[in-house]
Amino acid sequence: SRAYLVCPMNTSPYVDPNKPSQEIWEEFSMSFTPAVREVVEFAKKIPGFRDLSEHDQVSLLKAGTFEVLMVRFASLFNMAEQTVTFLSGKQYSLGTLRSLGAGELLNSMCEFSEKLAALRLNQDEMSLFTAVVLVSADHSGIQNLNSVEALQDKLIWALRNLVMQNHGDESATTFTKLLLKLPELRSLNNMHSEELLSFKVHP
Amino acid sequence: YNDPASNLGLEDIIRKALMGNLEERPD
Repeated sequence: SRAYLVCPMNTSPYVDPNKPSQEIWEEFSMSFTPAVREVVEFAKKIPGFRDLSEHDQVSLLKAGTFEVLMVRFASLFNMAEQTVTFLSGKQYSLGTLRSLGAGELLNSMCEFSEKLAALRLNQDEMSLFTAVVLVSADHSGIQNLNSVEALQDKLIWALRNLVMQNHGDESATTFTKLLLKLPELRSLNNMHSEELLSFKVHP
Repeated sequence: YNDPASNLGLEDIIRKALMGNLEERPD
């Protein structure tokens, strides 16, 4: 069993070694459930999302929740201070988290957060980008691909228009950089999934 | 296939949150 659960959606990376794994997992679940519910509430407000079949809504949310959370909580990773803030509000230094076993995933998340912040998106742009991220999540479980792709195209077009209005000479570069964030998020999602799979629960 | 989303109970949380909206709809 592992002694640490290094995820900022937890209250702390430290786990009581005397607690049964099931209890640790349930507490972790209680910690991140509100954030997942917020992602669902956000998804419901994306124009056109509720018109997709329930199966496809669930598929996109299952595939894209981590990616949306990564974007929404990017500011928890503070590169200037070299810290990560957990849900309890307590900050842990990157050095501490690395000593607890956090490796490539933490480094990649930090790099992603820093580059996203550098794009200086306003609130509307960030919201639209987050919608694009969700609808662009892995489509392998989707039944009605045409509907999802039509919604994806519509949202990407809207994001392009918004960025073109706001970023002057850097508009095209900013938009391209945003689109390149999608495969980066997919890669982070895959790394995160591997971490989850390696975390075994023994009831 | 071991699905991380199911491991976490993610699908259950997602379904409940989606269904919540249906319950709030007036008849």
